[in-house]
Amino acid sequence: LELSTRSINFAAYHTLDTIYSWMDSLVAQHPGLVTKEEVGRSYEGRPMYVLKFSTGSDRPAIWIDTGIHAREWVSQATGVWTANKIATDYGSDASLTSLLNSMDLYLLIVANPDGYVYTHTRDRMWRKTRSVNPGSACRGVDPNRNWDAGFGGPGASTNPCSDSYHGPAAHSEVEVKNVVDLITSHGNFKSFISVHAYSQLLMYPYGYSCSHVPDQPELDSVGRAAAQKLASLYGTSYRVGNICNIIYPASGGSIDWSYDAGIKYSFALELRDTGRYGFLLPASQIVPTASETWLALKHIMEHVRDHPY
Amino acid sequence: QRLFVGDQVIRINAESEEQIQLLQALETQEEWELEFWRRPVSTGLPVDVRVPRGSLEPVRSYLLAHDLPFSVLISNLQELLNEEKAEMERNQK
Repeated sequence: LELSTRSINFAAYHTLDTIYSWMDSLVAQHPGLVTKEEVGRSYEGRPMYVLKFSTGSDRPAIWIDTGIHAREWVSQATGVWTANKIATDYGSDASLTSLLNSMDLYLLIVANPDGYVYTHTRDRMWRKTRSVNPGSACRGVDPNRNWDAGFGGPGASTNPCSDSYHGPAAHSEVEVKNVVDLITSHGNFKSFISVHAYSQLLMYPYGYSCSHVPDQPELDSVGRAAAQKLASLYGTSYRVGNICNIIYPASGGSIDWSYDAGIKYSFALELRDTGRYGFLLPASQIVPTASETWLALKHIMEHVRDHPY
Repeated sequence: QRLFVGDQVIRINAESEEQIQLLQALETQEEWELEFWRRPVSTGLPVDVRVPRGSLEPVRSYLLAHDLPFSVLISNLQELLNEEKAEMERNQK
């Protein structure tokens, strides 16, 4: 059965195949706005698809990825809802329309497809990639410790059996390398946002160092305003700050890499925590979570649009 | 498929730096096979840890012995997983 964008249930978790099929239908329904592009293959050979929202050529761009950690299912589900929101609001939401009339938006809904499939088939609590670690019985690398940003530093493990194993080298994970190559070859990304769950945090660089980045005051101010917008819907309270101080030192993270690559507006979100479910947030909370997150994402993107650099 | 029958997820709210250090010591305790969903960092953030069924007693004793305030976030992880799976199957139908 082919799913249409009308028939997919956004208040449900879906398999990789369903999400990928749904992407096709979204593209079919919004041909002048959305395209599905393969950015490469995962370790186990699965395609990695990014949805590109674009109304012109040679535009500066915003990057959003969801679900780099496989078990954080509300992240991928939020990505699906968000993609639909962008496609359906374009043309009716004046602010979003103006954004997409001047910038492109790339949305990678399943940033770790092998891990995501593994959470559906073998181990719901799997976090990492599924690459083989030579000399170890344990598989997988934490793809958010594998970026070339203080790689191998504090907050990452040298043990392949650890959930925060950084891998043998920076960008050793093809899932990371695919994104790095796309961002680098594009050369005009102005914002990079990674969406995780759960902890209710909105963070900016650095994680590999506790020193402040040069843009800290602006990033902090944007982050706090975004968190305020998010809270306006259901009162969900976020903490805002740099990764190192708000959680703990964590080297090799995606937004540290993007910031050091010159993408000033680099943020990471940790979606909602009800204090009852951890990674197993009930599907009934997907839409509320995505809806409140959208307000924060939109605020950040509007700031990016209005503050060219 | 990996099962988590009887595993609990416990939320610990450390109230001092000393208690954070006690929890950090737990992270290195490999014998109990704990999985930290949220690691011990500061008193402002709760610590969530998945405790395998077989380690529940020693972990609870450890927490009680050190006056570490905790509550049960998930009383049986597999039950929650089963509910999630059933809901997905219903949705697919």
